[in-house]
Amino acid sequence: AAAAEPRCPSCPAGPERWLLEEVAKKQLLEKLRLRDRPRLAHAVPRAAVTRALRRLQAGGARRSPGGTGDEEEEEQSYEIISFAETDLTSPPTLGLQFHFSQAQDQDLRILQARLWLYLRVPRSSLTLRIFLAAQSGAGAGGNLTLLGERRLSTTGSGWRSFPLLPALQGFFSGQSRSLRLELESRGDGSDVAAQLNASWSHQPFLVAKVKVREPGHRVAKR
Amino acid sequence: SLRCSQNSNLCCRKDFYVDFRDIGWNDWIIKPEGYQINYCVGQCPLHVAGSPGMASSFHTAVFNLVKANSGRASGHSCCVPTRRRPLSVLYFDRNSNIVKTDIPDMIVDACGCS
Repeated sequence: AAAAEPRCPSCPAGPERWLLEEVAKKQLLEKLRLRDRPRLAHAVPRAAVTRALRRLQAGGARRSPGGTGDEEEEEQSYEIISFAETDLTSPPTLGLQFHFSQAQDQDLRILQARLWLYLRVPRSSLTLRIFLAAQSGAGAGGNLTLLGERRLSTTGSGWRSFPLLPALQGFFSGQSRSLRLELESRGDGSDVAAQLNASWSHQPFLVAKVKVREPGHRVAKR
Repeated sequence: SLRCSQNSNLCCRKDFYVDFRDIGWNDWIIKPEGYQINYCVGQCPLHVAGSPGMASSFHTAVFNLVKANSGRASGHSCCVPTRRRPLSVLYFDRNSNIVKTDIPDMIVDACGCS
């Protein structure tokens, strides 16, 4: 069969190709600060990925040209989209659980954090409050810190984003990598929690932009 | 910068592309679909050491010319990357979060003699 295929004269074959593939794997894992290739805990619906990336893209478009990234090229930055696991353990509030995977020893500086929710607002008298709950170990019922409150004045269905900084800065500089938010809606009687919990195709997600703070300072070799 | 060809052993850039499907990484790397892992290979005889456009820095060029003129055989010039560019990666981490980052200096664009 090999004889039948037209050989690519400049393509390495056999051991050289295997070696280069191994080098590529090692380089990528090292630069992404990963010990091994990630094994996905659960598949994410492709539609949810596409929708979230579209938000990420739109968010990037809004960034002022030459934003902070340009000045601090030294630190590697990450944009992270984390899909929420929802639970209704303490109605009428809705629990949103996020799991991050950075290594414990990394010191992260968070630049942006926004929560995206797909809401149906029939009347313009709905107020939504977002709380930061104690460590996920405590689950529902731990003490709550108010991150933000907004009166939703426009009716209709669609994605809305809610800034989570600066209150969330403390979370990323701590050791925990599991974040729990709780949503509480007041107003026109529509149950936002049940609404969000039910719509798997419009899963709430969090977009964060973080920089890894390097230990010590880096010296450029010349 | 020279791209490697059959009929020259001078310092050049050798192109090699790893398709993530070939190594079974396309389930967690969303974009790109592969990695252009070029590398530099080839000879750097003294008469091309530090040639304009092939040196990694003006200082190195001057230094090599001094060496070449002094007739000393010691020291040599290496075939190294002279221009690189970042690689943007979009991938799933083990918690199925989507992560996007730019890895600096990941793709070798040009090679030259130091």
